Amino acid sequence: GRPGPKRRKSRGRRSAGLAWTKRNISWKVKTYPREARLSRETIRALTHYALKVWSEAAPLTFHEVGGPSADVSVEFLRLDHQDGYPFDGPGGMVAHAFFPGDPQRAGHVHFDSDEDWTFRSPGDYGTDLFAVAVHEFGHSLGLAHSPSKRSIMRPYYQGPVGDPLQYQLQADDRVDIQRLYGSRVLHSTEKPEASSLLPDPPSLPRDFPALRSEKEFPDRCSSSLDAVAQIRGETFFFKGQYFWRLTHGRHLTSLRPALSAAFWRGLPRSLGKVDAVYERHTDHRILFFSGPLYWVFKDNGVEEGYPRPVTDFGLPQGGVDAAFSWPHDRKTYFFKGGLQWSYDEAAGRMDEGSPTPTALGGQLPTPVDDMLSGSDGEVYAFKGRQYWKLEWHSLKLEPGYPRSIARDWLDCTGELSPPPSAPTGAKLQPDWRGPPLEVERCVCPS
Amino acid sequence: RPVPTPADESGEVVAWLTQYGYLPLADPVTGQLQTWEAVTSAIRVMQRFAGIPETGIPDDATLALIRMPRCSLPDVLPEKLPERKN
Repeated sequence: GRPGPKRRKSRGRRSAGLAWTKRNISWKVKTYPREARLSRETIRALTHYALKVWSEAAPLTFHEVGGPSADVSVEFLRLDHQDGYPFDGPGGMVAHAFFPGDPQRAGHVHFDSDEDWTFRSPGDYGTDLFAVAVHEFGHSLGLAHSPSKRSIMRPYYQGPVGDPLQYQLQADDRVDIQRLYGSRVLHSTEKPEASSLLPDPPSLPRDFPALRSEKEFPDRCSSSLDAVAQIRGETFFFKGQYFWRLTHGRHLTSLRPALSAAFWRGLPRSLGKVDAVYERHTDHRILFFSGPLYWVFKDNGVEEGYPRPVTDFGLPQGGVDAAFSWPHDRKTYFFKGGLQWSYDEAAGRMDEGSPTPTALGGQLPTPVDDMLSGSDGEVYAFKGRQYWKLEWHSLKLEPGYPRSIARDWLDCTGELSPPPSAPTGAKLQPDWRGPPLEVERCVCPS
Repeated sequence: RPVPTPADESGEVVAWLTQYGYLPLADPVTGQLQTWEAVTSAIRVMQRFAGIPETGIPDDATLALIRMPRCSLPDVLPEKLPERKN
C-alpha cells in the first residue's frame, strides 16, 4: 500500500522501529554542543523532561546514568559523523534518532551541533531543543513520522511547543506510544515536580537539585524515620524522599541526605516515602516497599517489570509498616499494625499460618517504623526517634533501650531538640514526603 | 513512454524526495534517471503527508516545506515504498 492519509488509522502504522523489550531505560548526554547558549545542566534537564513526556503516557521509566553505556545516548555532532545521516550546518536537518530495532544504533540520538539550540526563546529565533528532543525520543522508542499536523512526530520543525513542565502528548501520539508499550497501569502517574529541574531563563539562573538549599532537607537530628535497611553491610536511613547512608564503620557518608530517586535509579521522583527496604539474602536484590507497590533493585538500578503489587507476597494490598531479612532463619518478616508475616524467600511463598500477632507485641509500641537486621544478626526496631535492640535468637528486648536514633546512629551530639508534639493547628514539621504517589487501581493480568 | 526528469530545475526536489523516502534511489549502475511521472507521484505523496494541496508540482508551498528545518529520518521507511509495477 501507499503511505498517506488513507493509512492513518491502520493499526501500528507508526510503530516502524519495533520497541524496547525493557521498560526501564537508561540515558546519558554523551557530548554537548561546542558553542551553545544553553548550559550543560539545561541540556540535561531538557533531556529529562523530553523523556518524561513519553514516560507519562506509557509504562516507561527513564534514568540518567553516569557510565559510558546507556540505552539512550544523546550526542551533539556536526556535518558527516559516519552514520549515513550527515548534518548540514544551521537549518536543514536538525536531528535524528535510530529506532529500537536498529541492531547497531538503537538508542542513538544525534542533534546537529551547528544549530542555534534554544529554550524559552521566541519561536522565530533558534531551534527549540525541548521540542526537537521530544520528537527524536519518539523515534528512539519506535515511532516513525506522522502526517498529523498536531503530532510531535511530524517531521518538520514547527517551533517551540511550550513549557516542558506542562507539555503533554496529543491524543494521536499517546495512542501510538501506548500501542507499543501499553498504558500506564500499576505505575505512578508522575506529575510535574514541585521543584523544577529546569533553570530559569539565563538572566535568573537557578541551581540544579543537587544544590538545593539546606532548609529543604529533613533534619537528621530531629526527624523520625520511614525505613531503615542494611544493604551490603552499610546502613541506610530513609526519610521522605531522602536517605542517609552509614558506612561499614557506621560513619555517615554525608550529613546532608541524598535524594532517593536520584541514587536508586528507577524509583519514581514522585514517590513520597518508602515504607520498608531490605536486601534479599537469596540473591542480594534490594526491595523497596511503598504503599501497595514494591520495586526490586539489582545494585542501584531497578529490575524490569517493577513496580509490582505487594499482594505478590501474599501481603495485604495496603502495604507494610516494616520488613527485615533475618539471617538467623533466612526468612523475611513483614509487619503491619499488630500482625507479622513470615516469608520464605527460598521457596518464594508465605509460611503457613501467616499472619500472626507480632512477636513484638507488648515489648514495643506498634506499629514500628521499621526493623533492621545488623551484620551480626542482631535485630533493631525503630519507632519515632528511638530504637530498641532485640536478642538475635529470641527477639526479646535487650535492657537499656530505647535509645536515641539521632545520637547513636546519625552523628548528632549535644542537646537534641524534643520530638514534635501533636499538631495543634499549625504544622510543626515540614512534610518531607513530597506529593503522594498516585496509583491506578486495577487488576494486573499477569 | 516515461519522460526523463528535467534535471536543471528539480535536482533539489528529487534529492529531497529521495532522501526522505518518497523516491527510490536512482540506479547507480545504469545511472538511470527518475522518470518525471515518478517524481510527480512522489511529490503528491509528500504533499499529502505534509497536508498541503496535492498539485504534483514543486510549487511555492512545496518548496517552502522542502526548505524547512526538519528531522533527518525518512518520512517513508524503505520497506514501505510503494511497489513499482513493471
